[in-house]
Amino acid sequence: RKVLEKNDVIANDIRLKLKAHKIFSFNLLSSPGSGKTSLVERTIAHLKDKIRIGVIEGDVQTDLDAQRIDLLGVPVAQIVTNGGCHLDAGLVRDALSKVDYANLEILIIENVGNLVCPAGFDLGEDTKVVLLSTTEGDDKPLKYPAMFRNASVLIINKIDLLPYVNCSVKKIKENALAINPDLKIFETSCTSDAGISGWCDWILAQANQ
Amino acid sequence: RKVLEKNDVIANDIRLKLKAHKIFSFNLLSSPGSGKTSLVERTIAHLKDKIRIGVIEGDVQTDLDAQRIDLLGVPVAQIVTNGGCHLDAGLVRDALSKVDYANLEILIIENVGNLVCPAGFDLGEDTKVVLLSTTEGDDKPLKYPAMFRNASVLIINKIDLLPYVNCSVKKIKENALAINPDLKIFETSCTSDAGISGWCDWILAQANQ
Ligand SMILES: Nc1nc2c(ncn2[C@@H]2O[C@H](COP(=O)(O)OP(=O)(O)OP(=O)(O)O)[C@@H](O)[C@H]2O)c(=O)[nH]1
Ligand SMILES: Nc1nc2c(ncn2[C@@H]2O[C@H](COP(=O)(O)OP(=O)(O)OP(=O)(O)O)[C@@H](O)[C@H]2O)c(=O)[nH]1
Ligand SMILES: [Mg+2]
Ligand SMILES: [Mg+2]
Ligand SMILES: [Zn+2]
Ligand SMILES: [Zn+2]
Repeated sequence: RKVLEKNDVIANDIRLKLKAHKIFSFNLLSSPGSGKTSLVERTIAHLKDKIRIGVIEGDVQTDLDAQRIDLLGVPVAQIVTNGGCHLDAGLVRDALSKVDYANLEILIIENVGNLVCPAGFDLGEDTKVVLLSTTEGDDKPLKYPAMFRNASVLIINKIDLLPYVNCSVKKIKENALAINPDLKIFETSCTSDAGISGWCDWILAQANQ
Repeated sequence: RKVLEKNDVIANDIRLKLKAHKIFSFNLLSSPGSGKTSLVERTIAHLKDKIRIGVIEGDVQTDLDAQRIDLLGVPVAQIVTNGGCHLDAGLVRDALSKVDYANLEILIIENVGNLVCPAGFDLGEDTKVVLLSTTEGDDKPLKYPAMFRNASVLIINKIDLLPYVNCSVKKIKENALAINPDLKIFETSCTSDAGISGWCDWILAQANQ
């Protein structure tokens, strides 16, 4: 379709620019409220003094997420889609023109909370990271497969809530690997900080390649 | 736009048919995993012997939700959108042709888990019911406003998890009523059954009008 072709041209242009500045970038995806911004906050807390991080926030309305990141003193730009259900490369290109990204080493793009539409849009990122919280249930990889198929990393978040929910991490992994056997899987809690350093080690390893 | 006009013609046709059979219907909406199917299960457990209920399930892939409802012995049809991010009236019309709905008194349509796109599509239902779980955070009504603006009922689910999450029910209500002051709000837990009978009383009152 024409829309995706035009999007991919812009995405490839973004990818070339980020590569030229040796920036590792990822597109963070999940349902609303799975903990994307919380994960970005924890990641910044762990890595801020080790590597230069920038963030692009994508939301349907408000700049609430960018305000949270701004408090941490890293460059952040907010995209407001005004009702659009996913980010596209054009929106990211415009946001990049407002951030001094040339000196960054990592660019995190937090997408709109939506487990369906954003899976199909290339933003010029190196990789897609899908976040699934234990409170959503363990059947999501089967019910919303495209997101898990197009990502290279799955983060199972809110593991601190496991004692209180009817969810099996083993089943999430089985279901996700049935959809995409190459998925790299982390287990985290943004409340207790469990698993965050393992996730940050992976980011550093990617950025230093 | 042409797409919505065509959709609304079909939706109005569905509405006439459901009205002719005196069926009260609602469109159940939320993020993935907020507890839509769990709420339908609890509702059926409470009302099955009082009123005739039918269900239409909408999902991107699988019939896992319909299988759960089928176990409860009420008529259910599964719509699989094959990647589509929302139900539309055409899909519901086709599903209705597969269910013997004429003798139903309540029709529950569970939409695809997505807090953005489904807000804009009329399915011929009497009302939209949006479900928000405490684990998603209290800022969602501000960040995903169309869903809350277009609904007449808000159900705050998973209140059993409040002791373990950073979420204020008071703030959810303030934020939701700021977007839509006419919202009727329920608080429920599908695990502890808290608040379910109040929600079911409301359904019975609507069905008997
Ligand atoms: N218990 C627990 N709560 C968490 C965890 N991570 C995030 N939360 C809570 O989950 C809610 C949503 O977190 P956010 O970080 O705003 O989620 P998000 O995915 O960025 O949400 P959107 O951008 O609106 O789609 C907040 O109340 C957080 O405090 C976790 O690991 N454990
Ligand atoms: N603790 C707790 N868990 C709940 C509650 N309601 C649902 N759950 C759990 O939340 C997860 C998702 O529930 P579902 O009913 O499948 O949610 P859904 O909205 O129908 O999900 P999709 O149809 O896939 O979008 C499951 O693990 C449920 O057991 C609740 O009130 N409290
Ligand atoms: Mg966020
Ligand atoms: Mg469901
Ligand atoms: Zn969409
Ligand atoms: Zn859509």
